[in-house]
Amino acid sequence: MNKTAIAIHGGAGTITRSSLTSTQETAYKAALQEAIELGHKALTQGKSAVEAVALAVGSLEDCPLFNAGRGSVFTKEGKHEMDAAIMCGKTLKAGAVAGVRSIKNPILLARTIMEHSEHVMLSGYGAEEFALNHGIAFAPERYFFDTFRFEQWSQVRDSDTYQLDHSENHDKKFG
Amino acid sequence: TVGAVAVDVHGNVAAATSTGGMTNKRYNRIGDTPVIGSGTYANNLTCAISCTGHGEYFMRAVVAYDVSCLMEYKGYTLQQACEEVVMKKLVALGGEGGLIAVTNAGEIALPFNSEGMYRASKTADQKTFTAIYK
Repeated sequence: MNKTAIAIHGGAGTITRSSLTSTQETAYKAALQEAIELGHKALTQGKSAVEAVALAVGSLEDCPLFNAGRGSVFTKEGKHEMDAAIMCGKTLKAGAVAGVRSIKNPILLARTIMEHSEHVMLSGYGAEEFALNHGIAFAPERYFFDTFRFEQWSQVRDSDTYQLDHSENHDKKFG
Repeated sequence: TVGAVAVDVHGNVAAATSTGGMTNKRYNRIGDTPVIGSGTYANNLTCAISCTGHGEYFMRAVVAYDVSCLMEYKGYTLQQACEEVVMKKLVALGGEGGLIAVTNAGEIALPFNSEGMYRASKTADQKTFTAIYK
């Protein structure tokens, strides 16, 4: 029996000690802990690596602290457009979505594309239609609303700047 | 952006990544996350990878597949391949960010060239590692 292992990430950037309060840090770490334990438990139960990564990413998509799923940032139009991908190292099959809205867990849609279509990547309205045809859960606009994300967006909304998540002083970024 | 990589009891690896993109993005901009080989990639022969950072650079450098190629064609270890791509090639291009990677033997690498990265890892029955800062 092979040794199991799992790793997860919640984004990278100019995350400095001063930019997080200890309460925020504890919350982030707790969310990471929950997600990795979920994936690890699946592996110890003999489930596949595809199942484990889908569960771990799904858990982080449900957590508003991270820029994915429920915590997705605002676009210029004040919407939430999400991308996701999943790949199996055994079959080299892959599934990906780009620019989808209102999908509760984009990683679930990516996995459904991998396992129930001949395609690799679907995008936009067509991907949402595929999701409807395969019973993937949608969520209303308010599900994706988060005050912190809204304030983050309000700072740059009227400019031509766009901003990576976990970026602190964006004027250092893109003129 | 969030991501996960894993290897199961059969030695099969997998990778998954999901993102809301960039705040205030326009023109249906897409980053590296959904692009197989750039932001997400998995191959039992080499490794599974999920990336996070400034997507445009990860796409131009085809980061995830680049790490896999260095292992497959050059015989690099996972650590060597990650160092080469994240700490040298991406930095030279001006790309900020990192990745998580796992091999079918359960080796894990979590390289990043930014100030911090939310990451965690767990092998077999060892204690969970969780970190934010460098």
